[in-house]
Amino acid sequence: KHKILHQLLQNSTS
Amino acid sequence: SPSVSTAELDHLVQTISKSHLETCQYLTEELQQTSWQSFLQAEVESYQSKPRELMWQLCAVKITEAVQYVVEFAKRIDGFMELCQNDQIVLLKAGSLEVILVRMCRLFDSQNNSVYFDGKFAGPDVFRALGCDDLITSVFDFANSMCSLRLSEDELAVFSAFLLLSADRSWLQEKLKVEKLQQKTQLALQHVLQKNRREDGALNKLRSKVSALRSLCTRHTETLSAFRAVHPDVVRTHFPPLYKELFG
Repeated sequence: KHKILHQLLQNSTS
Repeated sequence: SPSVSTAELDHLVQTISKSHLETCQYLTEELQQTSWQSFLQAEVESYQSKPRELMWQLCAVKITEAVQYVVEFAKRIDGFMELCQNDQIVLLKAGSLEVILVRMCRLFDSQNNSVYFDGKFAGPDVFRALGCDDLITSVFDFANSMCSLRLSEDELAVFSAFLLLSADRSWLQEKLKVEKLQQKTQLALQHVLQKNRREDGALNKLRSKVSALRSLCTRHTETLSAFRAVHPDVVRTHFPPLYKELFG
């Protein structure tokens, strides 16, 4: 659940 | 509430404002370049004649683009990334659309009651094909009322952070941690309002916007589920996955 939101939160702040 | 020095509040306002400008999606200078051009009547009519599901998809895409900037803003807020992942997600799911609605007033031309959308300035009539005119009217009314407050970028920034760090969201696991962050952000909000010599009621005026925002977001969720009841396939296959994660 919330796969993309997790991904966005993991990415280094772009 | 936590005792915080003026210097620390100044620093907090500065870092939040910097994060806001880095993630605000549209710099006001860019908007000036568009010279606030609004859609021609023919263009308005072409939006109005779009099938309902296509206009819904377009708006879902635009909201999703804006959400990604809000996620970047949240990640830069002091303390947000130290929260547990569950709470980061709870706060973003509940607060991202509220921040988008607040940020909307930066893109709003109140003389012409129009908002920057899809390249030009659009009045409420552009959104007729969605089939939710009352919600659209309320969104425009909210934007107008936010514009009349004439908030500066740093006030908008701190108010956005204050909204995101709402400790009363359900499903929070570390409510006290969020509460502490929100209290500090509220002190920063009071501080920037005082520094900008706002009249006393300014903070209360902003707090009164919170209930309007909550109502708009609830109505968005209700309108979306009503739409999905009629077009489940369109939402499943053509709506951005992130939009469905947040509002599905």
